[in-house]
Amino acid sequence: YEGVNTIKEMGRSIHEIPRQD
Amino acid sequence: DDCIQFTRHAGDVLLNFNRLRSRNILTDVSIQVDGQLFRAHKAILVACSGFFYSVFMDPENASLSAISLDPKVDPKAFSILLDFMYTSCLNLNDTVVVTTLNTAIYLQMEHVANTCHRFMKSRSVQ
Repeated sequence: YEGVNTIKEMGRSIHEIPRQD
Repeated sequence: DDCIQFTRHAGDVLLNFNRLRSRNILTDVSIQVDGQLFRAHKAILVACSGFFYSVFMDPENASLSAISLDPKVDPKAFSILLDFMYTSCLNLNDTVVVTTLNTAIYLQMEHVANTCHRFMKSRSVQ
């Protein structure tokens, strides 16, 4: 992406699906 | 035993899923957002969004091939979040961050919502 500065987010990005409900 | 870890594998798999999406291959759901239609893979939606997890984990909805979201959801913000799901890149700027935050909350993507919040605070600080 031209002209876009990329910030690295090191944390978790999405929810975690449980091993079983 | 050794485990040879291919460190790029997760990113390469996601890139292929995005290629499949753009070619409409094996997409199994149409999401209608305020008149706009988005094709996607249920598995990716469920993996990335608590909202879609709760929708498609309900046996009644599992075979749905079309779902329309609440009309208050903004299509542009939804497309930013859908692209994030398939690329890991969240394309924020001052004009979209508020609707993207609200849509992330609606889709139960709390980590993304937190990032939007931090982005807003950093910008208003500058």
